[in-house]
Amino acid sequence: MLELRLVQGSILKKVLEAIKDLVNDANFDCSATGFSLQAMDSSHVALVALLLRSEGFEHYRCDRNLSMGMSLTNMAKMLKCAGNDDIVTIKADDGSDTITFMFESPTQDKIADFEMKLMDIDSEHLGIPEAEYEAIVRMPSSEFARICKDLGTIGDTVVISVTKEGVKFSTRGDIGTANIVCRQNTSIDKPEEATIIEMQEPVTLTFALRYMNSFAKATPLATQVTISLSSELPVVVEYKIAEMGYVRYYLAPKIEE
Amino acid sequence: GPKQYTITRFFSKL
Repeated sequence: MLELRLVQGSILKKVLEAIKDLVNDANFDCSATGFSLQAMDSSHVALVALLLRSEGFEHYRCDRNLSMGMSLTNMAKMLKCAGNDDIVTIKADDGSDTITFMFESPTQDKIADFEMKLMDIDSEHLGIPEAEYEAIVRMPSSEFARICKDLGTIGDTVVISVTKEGVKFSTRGDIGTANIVCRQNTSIDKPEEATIIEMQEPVTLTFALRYMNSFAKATPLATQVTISLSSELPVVVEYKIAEMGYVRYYLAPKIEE
Repeated sequence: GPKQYTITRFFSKL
């Protein structure tokens, strides 16, 4: 038996919007730790890892570890039917091939339940090694989204380079080139607008912009994004979910042969 | 241009 009650149901709505374009179907894993997911996109270039810790739920009951295969498109359709202020409860019985999403309005005058069919999905978990990153950039998530969107209109790939001067995002396409430099800016009064660069070594890596633009769908989840880079390693783009966990995207680089 | 690597090149299956 599984019963997870999330007062801030909008978090789950935002999570689905953040991952449904990258991954079609995925297994959600439920354990005492929390509600989690790890899945690759169909071309195996990007990987998304989601964790919603059990402590973040109002009520969290998970009698035994469960893995539930879901179509993220269909799950997003169902969660779109929840109001932004609704309390969302996820329920499943042992051995059932369905999951129920219950939506309660804040004043309890409207209660809806949506039952969704589960599916069998073959998926393998990948071991993500602990890594010391050469450079970690923390910046406003809206700024990162804007940069990826703007560069995506000019080129297909972004070169991210971190130096003492700041972080530079560059692209080139048929119409020309673009470079955007963000310098460290530790706004004390508005921490959500800060750009903080921790650099052990200068690092330059190349990535496909369409994935970066897909990751930016997580922008409504967090005011800040953390980008961790090391030469010849996948970049980690992390959006923290307040009090609950995170959505982390890993993207394999493009490497000159 | 540079070659797009896959994530499984860096992270192994459990």
